[in-house]
Amino acid sequence: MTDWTLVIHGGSGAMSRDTISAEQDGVQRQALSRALQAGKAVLASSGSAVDAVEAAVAVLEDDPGFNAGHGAVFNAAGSIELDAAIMDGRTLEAGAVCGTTRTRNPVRLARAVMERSPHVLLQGSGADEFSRDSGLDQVENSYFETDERRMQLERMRERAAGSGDVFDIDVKFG
Amino acid sequence: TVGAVARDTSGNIAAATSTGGLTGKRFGRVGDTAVIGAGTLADIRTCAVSATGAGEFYIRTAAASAIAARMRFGGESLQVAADAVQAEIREMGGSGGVIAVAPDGTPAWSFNTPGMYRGRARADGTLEIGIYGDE
Repeated sequence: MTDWTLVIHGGSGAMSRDTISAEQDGVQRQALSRALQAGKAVLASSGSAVDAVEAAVAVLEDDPGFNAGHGAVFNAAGSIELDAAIMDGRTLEAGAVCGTTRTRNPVRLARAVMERSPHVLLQGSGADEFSRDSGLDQVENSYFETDERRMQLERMRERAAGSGDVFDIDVKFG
Repeated sequence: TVGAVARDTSGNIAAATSTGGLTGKRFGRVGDTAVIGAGTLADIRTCAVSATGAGEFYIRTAAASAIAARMRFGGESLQVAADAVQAEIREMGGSGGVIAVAPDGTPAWSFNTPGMYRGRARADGTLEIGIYGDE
């Protein structure tokens, strides 16, 4: 059986040709292409689906143009908390993390939870500790920050100030 | 939010999702990405799914599991099931999208927003990338 399939996404929203410049359009398509190539390299050499989805997601986490890893959005407190998950269809094994702050590639931490712990979901400082114990690549929380996302947070705070509710879901955008 | 689903040459499927969540989210807020069966699922009996969008709606509808259930118990195709769940979420006031793959390698994506960063590749040489809904 030589057939394989890979599908990726980088988030959904109000993208339109009016809101994305031709340059940004090209930058995003190149990043998506890099992620496809990373997953394709695994699958075309008969690698596993789990390795392929981890490889593709890690590329998008490293790219500043997507809301994950480097380039993730800020929370209301001005810091960055990251969530990730991975799952194997044949074994139904799964690993997930939420509220992590120091692991360069949260998808790799989710995989470590799946393969090196008896749990499915680890959160916050416990997940960060497990990441260190698992020898994963650690970074400062500031590694995830980008000017674009900081400006989004400032714009949201200004809009929320007008609505009087800093957690008004309607003034948020991912 | 970013994600990937895959079907490998051994016939297995997998899903992965990763996110920073929502801009300005309350400290401690968790969306659907890390909730297995909501934003991320892989089950060889039905499909692999990765979701993006207003996570609260994907948790409340158990979106990925709902797509799998429609296939397993309702006999729906992956695309029909994915579209139906996105429509339900839209009716609830939520927005977002999913990518998915079936054990036979059939790919699908469905979103109720104007666009979604997306791509797919297959062993037959297919390689597609899209951003806007009309692509």
